[in-house]
Amino acid sequence: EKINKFREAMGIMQHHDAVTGTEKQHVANDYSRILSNSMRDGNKLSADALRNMMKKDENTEKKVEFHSCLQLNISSCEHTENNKNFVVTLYNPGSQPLSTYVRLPVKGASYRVKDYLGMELVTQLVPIPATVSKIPGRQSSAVFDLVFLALSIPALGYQSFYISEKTQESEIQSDEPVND
Amino acid sequence: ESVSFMGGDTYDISVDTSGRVVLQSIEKEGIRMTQSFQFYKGAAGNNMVFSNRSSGAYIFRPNVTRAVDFNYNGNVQIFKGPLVEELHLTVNEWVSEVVRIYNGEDRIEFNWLVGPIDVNDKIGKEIITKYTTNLESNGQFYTDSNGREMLKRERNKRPTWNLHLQEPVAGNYYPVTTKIVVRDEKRKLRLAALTDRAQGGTSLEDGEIELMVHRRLLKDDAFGVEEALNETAYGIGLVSRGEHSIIFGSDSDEFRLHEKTEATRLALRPWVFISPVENISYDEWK
Repeated sequence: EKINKFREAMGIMQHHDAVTGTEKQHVANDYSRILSNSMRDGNKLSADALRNMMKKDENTEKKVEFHSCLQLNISSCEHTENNKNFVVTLYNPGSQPLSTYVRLPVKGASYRVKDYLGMELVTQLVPIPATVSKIPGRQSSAVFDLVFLALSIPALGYQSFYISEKTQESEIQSDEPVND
Repeated sequence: ESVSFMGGDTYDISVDTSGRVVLQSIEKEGIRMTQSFQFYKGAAGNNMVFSNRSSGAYIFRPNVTRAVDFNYNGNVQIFKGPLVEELHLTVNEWVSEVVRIYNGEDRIEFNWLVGPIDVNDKIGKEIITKYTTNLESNGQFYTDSNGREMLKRERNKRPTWNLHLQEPVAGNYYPVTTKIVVRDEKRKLRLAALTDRAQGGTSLEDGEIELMVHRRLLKDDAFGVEEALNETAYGIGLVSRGEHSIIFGSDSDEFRLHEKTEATRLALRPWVFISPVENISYDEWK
């Protein structure tokens, strides 16, 4: 039912007015509504599919949440901004393995990104331009984009990364000499 | 550290005094490009006769034959790091962009941000970005056919009849779904601009690619919408943000394949999901 609604929305969006923007404003608003609802349902569906692929944790009944950030195009995402620890899962819709740079809006000053093998990845924080911060209607506390390289996401598959904000305390700990 | 250029080992990218991004290839000798934002003033008529039609949702109808430059009163900042080098350019209060070079990638990303378009002067405007190179493209350029094969376009020409264009700018605009290309046959060089959405594009001068990024017009063009293309949100005009990827290369099968792969990669990006794990350590998660 959910995928059918999405499919119908994509059908409607192929009308020449939707492609070129020659519809009346109230029709444009309706298109946005249809597409937004379908994206939300599509997200639920993808989250269920990802949950099925994941290893079941028998100790907890709690479902893993998967949130999409539909405003990443304006460097805004409440889930990356308001959580100190979060997992990013990238689903590759292509039929070839994919390597890509990932950009996530954050408000912390330092982050650690680890892949599923425990490898710590090189990261970079880049300031979000003031012109982006001033976009009318943008409600975001992010000041940086966290950048890292996601290597070899399998075709039609996913890869997850564990991201944690580095606190002063953890930085001090990480500088301690390692004992055998 | 205050620096005035970026581009890694491949390019030398800076901004000139008029706010244009200037790029020079370090690896490929002789390749130079400038990128700038400009705008066309939209025609505003009463739509009673053909010659008095307005520019609107259906038709692009500038009332000038040359795009107008913006007055540059902005600033530039450059950020360099191990993964990406970025140039943040503010052209004016409502036009800005970020130019990016990612480590290990040969594409140059232009992440533009335009709007709300200022219409306080009561003039509708159509904003373009122009990539100007020294390639000799001989009046020809290529645009994709709905993301499929590339179609050859020739400036001021049509394949099956003699053409005399009364509107030389609009008459040379073509749809660009994912890609527009100019090539220099003599030097066997090629420049491709990959878009993140369907846009209008052209090459009005040799070696040049022009793409329209945003429009705000104050008159209906009388083709049936009965509304001016003047969308607002929060009481002001819309802001549009998007991305162009520019790639240079030799005019070879290998590069054309690279172009295609890049276009596919940029069109089919991974879907990003975020899962909060506040009370779960890495080891528990693993």
